Amino acid sequence: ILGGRVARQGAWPWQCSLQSGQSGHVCGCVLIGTKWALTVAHCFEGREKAHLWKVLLGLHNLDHPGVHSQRRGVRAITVHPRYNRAVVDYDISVVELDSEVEETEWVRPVCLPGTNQIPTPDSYCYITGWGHMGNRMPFKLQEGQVRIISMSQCQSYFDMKTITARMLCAGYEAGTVDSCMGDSGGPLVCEELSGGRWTLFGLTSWGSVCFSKVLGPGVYSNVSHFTPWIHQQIFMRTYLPD
Amino acid sequence: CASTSCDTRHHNCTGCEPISLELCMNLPYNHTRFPNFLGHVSQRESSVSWESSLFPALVQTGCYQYLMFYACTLLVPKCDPLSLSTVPPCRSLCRTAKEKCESVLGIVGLQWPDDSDCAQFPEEGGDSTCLLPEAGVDECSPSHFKCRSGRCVLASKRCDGLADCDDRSDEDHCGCTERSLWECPGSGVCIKTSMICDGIPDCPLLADEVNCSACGDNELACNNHKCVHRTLWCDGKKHCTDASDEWDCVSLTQSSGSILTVQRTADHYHVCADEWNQQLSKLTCDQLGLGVPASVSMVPEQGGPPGRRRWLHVHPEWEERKGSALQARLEKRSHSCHSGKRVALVCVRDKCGLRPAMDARLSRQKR
Repeated sequence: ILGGRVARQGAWPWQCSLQSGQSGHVCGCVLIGTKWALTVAHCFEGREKAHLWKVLLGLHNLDHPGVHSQRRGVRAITVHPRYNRAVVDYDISVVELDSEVEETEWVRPVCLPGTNQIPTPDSYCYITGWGHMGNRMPFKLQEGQVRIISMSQCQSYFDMKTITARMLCAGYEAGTVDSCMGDSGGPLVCEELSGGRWTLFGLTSWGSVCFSKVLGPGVYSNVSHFTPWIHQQIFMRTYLPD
Repeated sequence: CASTSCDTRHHNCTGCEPISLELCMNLPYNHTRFPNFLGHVSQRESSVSWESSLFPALVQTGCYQYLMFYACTLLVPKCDPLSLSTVPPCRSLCRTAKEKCESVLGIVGLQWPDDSDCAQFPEEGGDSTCLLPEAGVDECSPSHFKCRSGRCVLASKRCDGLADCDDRSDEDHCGCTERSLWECPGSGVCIKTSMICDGIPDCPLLADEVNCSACGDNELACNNHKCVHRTLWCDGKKHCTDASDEWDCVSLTQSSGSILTVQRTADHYHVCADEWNQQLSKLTCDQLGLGVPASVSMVPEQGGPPGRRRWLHVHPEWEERKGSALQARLEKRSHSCHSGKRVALVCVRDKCGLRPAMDARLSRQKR
């Protein structure tokens, strides 16, 4: 996260880290059920085998998993069949953990939005992750507040690439607070107006080269577009496993 | 050689053949003969040759208006239908093309094709016929888009979001057709033709996924448009390859007190409350993704003669059917429900989206 700050320990209990072999942290992910997480499809390019991955939850410092952290293997990865790596469209995948997490204050799923429920443009939401900070990679989870940007306005920042209905833009024209490399798959969450509950509206997907002088908002996978698909994948894996 | 007029070197064996090289499909002649003036022995060899890549790229520089015509007279020379011999380009055409475009190639360190020595071609007006661009010759090949300025750019550059014509005309009027895409009816959204009727909605109002199935009277269409017999619908087993016969088989009516409704054989049923239990309530809320059961009630059926009710009962062996969806744990019965009561269920979202309580010292620090 660029322009963010260190998050309070346990503040974002749905944030998880997707790790692979010797590489350690590769992408962020988001817990949506006791054995289900979401991340973006591009994290699995060239490495779609489930056994290569593990998921760390309840984590704050990447280097020092504390007593509250939990670790799970990955049973299955479902990349969206429409994922297009050239234009980073349909950038979403469902991750099935090899066993249920123990739900605690530190490890808890986020709410999924209703179908096509989108946050209001100009409202403020939060992004989190262990991605690049512009000058270094952090050890501790970072958080940043970003503004939701309308699709038409976002399109004007990225005239070379099309912003589709599967994408959501958030951030600032000046790029002051933005997601960056290593944040991919992590959450963009907004608090309900009545307060209390947080809903997952985006997954960090792409943007301009975040630590260059080419600035602009970040682009997130629009989770509410995929809500029925996510439910179907979970239903099929749970009740129709054969 | 099939032709007796040919020698044994397997050269000049074929007669005139229709032009199939896409680059040169808009020439003022339709037939060619091989070998061509670049030494290629077939249209296939010609199509994968260095020159068939070089000339279309060079055309984009706008170095010579008739460069593509000249290139095609070399790649697929005209075949004279009477003499069955090839007709070369005129020497002046060759010289003009070379004079105007060789230097452009030199800038990027490339050489003019060796086999196109202009001295080999006849002068116009001499004894033998040769080709010159006549009025109406297309300056751009079918693989090119002609800019308003007259320049040719590769057709693949049309409507790609980047201006390739000097006057940006390749980015004008970029509708779906211009981009070789399909326009969703009723909206300006363009999708690939391969996305039509593939089971994944891409157009607003699912317009790309309508009228895609032709199922029989006893069948229903899966989401991917395959047909499955209606008696197999919502039986807890996957019959559609995309499992869509088992989606949305369970619902809670929003309008009339959260009554549990289950589909079997493509019909809606209420669930008889006689054998209902808490585990099934939990399964139902879980399957619907709605959290945990908050309340269960047994609601008397209202209206209509009792004998005509359509009831589903809990299967006697429901416990053995572990891991399967609610619809698999119910069975269809023809007789009525003993209590005459149906299941009503309210689910509440569990603890999703809740963050730990903030430390008061951090959140309300006095100034």
